[in-house]
Amino acid sequence: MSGFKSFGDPAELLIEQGLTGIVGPNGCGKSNLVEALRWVMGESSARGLRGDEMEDVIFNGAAGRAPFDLAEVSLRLRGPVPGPTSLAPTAADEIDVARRLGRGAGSTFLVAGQEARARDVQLLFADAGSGARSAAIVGQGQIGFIVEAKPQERRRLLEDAA
Amino acid sequence: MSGFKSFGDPAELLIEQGLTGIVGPNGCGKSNLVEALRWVMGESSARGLRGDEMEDVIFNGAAGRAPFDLAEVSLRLRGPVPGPTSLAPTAADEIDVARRLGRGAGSTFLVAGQEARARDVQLLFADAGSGARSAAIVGQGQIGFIVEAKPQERRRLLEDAA
Amino acid sequence: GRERLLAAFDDVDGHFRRLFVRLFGGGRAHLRLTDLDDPFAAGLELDASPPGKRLASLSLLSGGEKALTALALLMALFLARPSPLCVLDEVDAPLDDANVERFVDLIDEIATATGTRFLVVTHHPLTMSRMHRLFGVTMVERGVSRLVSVALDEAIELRATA
Amino acid sequence: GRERLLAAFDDVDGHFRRLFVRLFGGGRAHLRLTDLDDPFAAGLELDASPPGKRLASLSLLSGGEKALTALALLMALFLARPSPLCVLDEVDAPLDDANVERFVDLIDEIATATGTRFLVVTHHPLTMSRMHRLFGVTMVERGVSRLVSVALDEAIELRATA
Ligand SMILES: Nc1ncnc2c1ncn2[C@@H]1O[C@H](COP(=O)(O)OP(=O)(O)OP(=O)(O)O)[C@@H](O)[C@H]1O
Ligand SMILES: Nc1ncnc2c1ncn2[C@@H]1O[C@H](COP(=O)(O)OP(=O)(O)OP(=O)(O)O)[C@@H](O)[C@H]1O
Ligand SMILES: [Mg+2]
Ligand SMILES: [Mg+2]
Repeated sequence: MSGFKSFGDPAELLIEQGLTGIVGPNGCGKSNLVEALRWVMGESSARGLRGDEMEDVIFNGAAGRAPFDLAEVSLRLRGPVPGPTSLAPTAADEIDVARRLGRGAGSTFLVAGQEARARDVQLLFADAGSGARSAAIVGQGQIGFIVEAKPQERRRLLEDAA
Repeated sequence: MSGFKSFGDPAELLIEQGLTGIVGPNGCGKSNLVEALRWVMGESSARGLRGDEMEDVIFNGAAGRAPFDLAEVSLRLRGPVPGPTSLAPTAADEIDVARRLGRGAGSTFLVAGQEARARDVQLLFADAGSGARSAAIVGQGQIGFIVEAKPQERRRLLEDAA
Repeated sequence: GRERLLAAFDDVDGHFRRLFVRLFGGGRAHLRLTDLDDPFAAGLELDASPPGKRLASLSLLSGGEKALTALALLMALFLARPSPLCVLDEVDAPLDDANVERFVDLIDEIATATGTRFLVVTHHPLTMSRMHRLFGVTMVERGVSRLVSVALDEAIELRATA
Repeated sequence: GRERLLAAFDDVDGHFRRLFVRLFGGGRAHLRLTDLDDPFAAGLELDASPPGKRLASLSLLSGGEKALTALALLMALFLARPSPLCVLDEVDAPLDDANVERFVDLIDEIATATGTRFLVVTHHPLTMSRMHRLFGVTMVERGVSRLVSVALDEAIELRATA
């Protein structure tokens, strides 16, 4: 990713098998990293990313740096993917998903190099159960939701798992 | 206190000068202890104490024990009390406040041995700025409130401090 | 549709009961659908009693107990329908050491069993020590995040810098 | 009435600016009343920039930064009008070690300066090590809480039992 929130320098994270830990002091960017994943998977709510508008995710500068005009996150998934459905409609073993947001322009999504709509990307990930809104991404402070939620909201989690 | 939430055995805590730490594993009763303080200071909301009704604060038994019919918490304050106003209208150097709740009966408040109303007790503590609702008791998970609160709600904290 | 939701319910409920007992070292819990004839309009209720406790309502659970119960349900939904990725941002914050240990044992096992890749943001040294690899997010240049591979002792060090 | 509220505002704002810089080791923050003519109907806004960062809105702050900012405001309200008692239930949960240290230094100083007695519930060994005395809450008999005076090493031990 590059230009997403506090990531003024390009960063790349390889998520391998098993348990990968993300550590660091307060405010250094760990949750921003998690939000970058949710964003590229199609998160459509600015509030869900702690912003007032979606452009809040574009790096807005720091002590020695000017703001960016573009935020970009890409995700490469390699199969085989666990779960009842394959992530890619063509059952390919690898798929690239990318999202770009320029100031004054909307978001652009790319799936396997082809332009796609936010909805397509959300469905792509919802199918494998790890999308921006499914039970598989728990944001900071969100774990209480399951217990505090209204029974109707909780039932929807069950529907996603069905 | 006795019979308040998980305190099936009577417990007494001396809060001396400086910093007193309360520690222990999850679910052992630390927040219950904090709520006992808010309760004796006049907390009137059952929800504010994580219950559905106020009687939820009465010890309802455990593996080897029957439920209680009575919850009781008392607080003894010794002067001189910091702050612009004295805690006791008679400027006495010591004041006892107690609250009792029996199943099927309402709460009874006692201030210096005299029966009092919830409102009197709330005012008594609001005067010294450490009542059930003032800024000086921060419940678990509540610290975010100040930053997340609506500007109107935040202004009320300022009024309490004025 | 209805059949599949009810089947998912049984599946998730089965996992949930087992995971709750595992994470709490005892006690019991289960899920309930408020309407079996029209499950898509039903509420999903959960009842939970930590070992040795008689619980009046879920709200009375401690902060750590609520988080642990939520994790049991989350992982139950997960086992019913695995995802390629599971991201957890500081879910261990309210947990004491014993519960952190049980939580990490569980996700370690799930990672092996389902092939799911876990991304775990944490401040907890115990959690860090169980990760298969660690990445530190730093802001050496103020306001600009950087991602860097770190060893356990460096990770623990990172918590103390700011 | 109005005069007193505006005077309190200046007092709290003064403390807040100072405490923010102290807790963050830099940066700047201030309070704003949205209506000076009718302060009792006004909103209390706060602006905060951690060191080296350009902040678009408060919501973008990290979990730890929000907690620290809230603590700065809380303690500012407190200094403007001290209470005999201040109870903090796990406010250090989202803080990294460096911030925990600064937080505890602050309340230690306030306790000495204003004579306020602090009751601090915590799971954090660093916080425990700075308390003047420690009480452990245990449930040796399941479901029944007990209060007992403990030493630091015992307190750290308690975290690991359940
Ligand atoms: N668009 C942006 N441009 C630059 N910086 C940003 C942007 N959006 C957010 N930030 C900064 O990112 C920081 C928050 O980062 P993040 O929430 O990832 O921290 P964290 O590592 O999760 O910390 P914690 O341990 O406290 O949860 C804030 O200080 C904020 O100023
Ligand atoms: N009326 C009651 N009678 C008996 N037990 C009760 C009652 N009300 C609450 N409890 C028990 O108290 C426990 C919660 O205690 P508390 O919230 O004080 O824990 P805690 O020490 O703060 O834990 P944590 O570290 O997780 O925040 C729950 O397990 C609940 O079952
Ligand atoms: Mg965070
Ligand atoms: Mg608690």
